[in-house]
Amino acid sequence: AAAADDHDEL
Amino acid sequence: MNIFRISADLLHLASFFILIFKMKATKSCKGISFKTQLMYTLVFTCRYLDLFHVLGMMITFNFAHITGLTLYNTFMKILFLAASYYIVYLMRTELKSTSDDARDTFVLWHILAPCAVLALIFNAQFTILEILWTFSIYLEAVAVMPQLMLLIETGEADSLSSHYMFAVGGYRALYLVNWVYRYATEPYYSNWIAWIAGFVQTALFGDFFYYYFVKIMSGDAALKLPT
Repeated sequence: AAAADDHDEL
Repeated sequence: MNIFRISADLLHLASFFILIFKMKATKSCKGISFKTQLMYTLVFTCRYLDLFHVLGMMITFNFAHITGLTLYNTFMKILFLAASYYIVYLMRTELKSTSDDARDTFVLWHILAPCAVLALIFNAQFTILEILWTFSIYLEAVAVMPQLMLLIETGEADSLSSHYMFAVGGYRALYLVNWVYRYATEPYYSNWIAWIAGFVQTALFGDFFYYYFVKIMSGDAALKLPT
């Protein structure tokens, strides 16, 4: 899934 | 987390400190585009809304999903937000009289509207958070355009301004290397949105990098662009 939690970068 | 990613983040952090130091030391924000700085506050505000998610987990003592990386990201996100808002605040309060507003003529809608439309069309998931995240990625790629336009308009930048520009541009270039590294070493599905936007962002700084290195090599105090 592409939830916001998956954005592990800044 | 790899060496390229951490270097990129530290370079990004350095860019804020260079700019704040420059403004505080010279008591001036001459040559710095307020519009670009304003766009960065919008970029971080839209991108880091997941801070509320982390905050929610913390106040409900739900620590199961909070990893070292979450804590690192959270710490950096707060720093980036605080620094960018502080810069905008400084430029609109004590340093307002030194601001290059008359020459800062870029029309923000020319980047805001396309980025908003692109984010609505090309996103990984049609949710508010994901669209705002995507919008922030697109906007960051082009947010430097008012600054570049001001630089071309004035024809030169002082030493600290050009170090600042180098740090901001270099950070995304290092992220490109980080993505290649992660693609090669992790079972990591590539994020094409970030890749393409990151490439555009770095390309926009390309011209500047060239003049930066020419300047560093020749040891000039100020960066002068050919008119």
